Amino acid sequence: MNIFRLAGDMTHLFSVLVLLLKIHTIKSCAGISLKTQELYAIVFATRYLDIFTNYISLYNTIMKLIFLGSSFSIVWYMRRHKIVRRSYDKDQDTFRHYFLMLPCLILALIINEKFTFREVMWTFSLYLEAVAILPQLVLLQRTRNIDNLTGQYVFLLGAYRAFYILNWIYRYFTEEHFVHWITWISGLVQTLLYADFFYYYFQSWKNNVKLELPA
Amino acid sequence: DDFDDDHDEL
Repeated sequence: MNIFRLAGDMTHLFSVLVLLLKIHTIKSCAGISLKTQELYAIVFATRYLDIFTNYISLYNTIMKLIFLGSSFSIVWYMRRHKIVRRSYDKDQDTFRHYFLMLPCLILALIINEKFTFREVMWTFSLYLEAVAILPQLVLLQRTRNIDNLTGQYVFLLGAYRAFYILNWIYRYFTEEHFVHWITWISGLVQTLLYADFFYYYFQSWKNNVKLELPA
Repeated sequence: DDFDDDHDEL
């Protein structure tokens, strides 16, 4: 464990807590893409298949349970909760996210570290996570006034993978074992997808104006 | 096995 990875995990945790806070306290999911939340639930479900079979550390297991629990409960809230679901903007959240899954699965079957079920599922979850934010970014461009919590959620979600890239650089120089190039590239693509959001987020913070993405 | 030490991150 290193400071970059811990910062990444904490940032990721905060992004999830900000979202749960928004949905649970103000009972609203306005501006949040259910498609992105569903993709994230699938990302965690396919990445943490071995949560009960191989034990890495208490921290690792607890964090996996938190990410699994929170992502599925957010999907549940947005689909089933009688108040929250009313604020879900389904006519705007129209990204065909299932079309994202197939290419990721095919790519994972072709390009992976080892052709085993767990390894392919893990690679699939990496590719899927890289593009999971797309429905949310599209929705943000359609949603005129993005509320602060939603902006913070997306910002933290983007920042966590940027910290992971620093973690991979750190591990590359300090440990003989370093992560596979597949991880590097998916993490880089994922972070780059946030680039324009980060730009507008920073602008809105610097000029102290409401965050707005150009359509 | 090697899956574990390769994927010790979240």
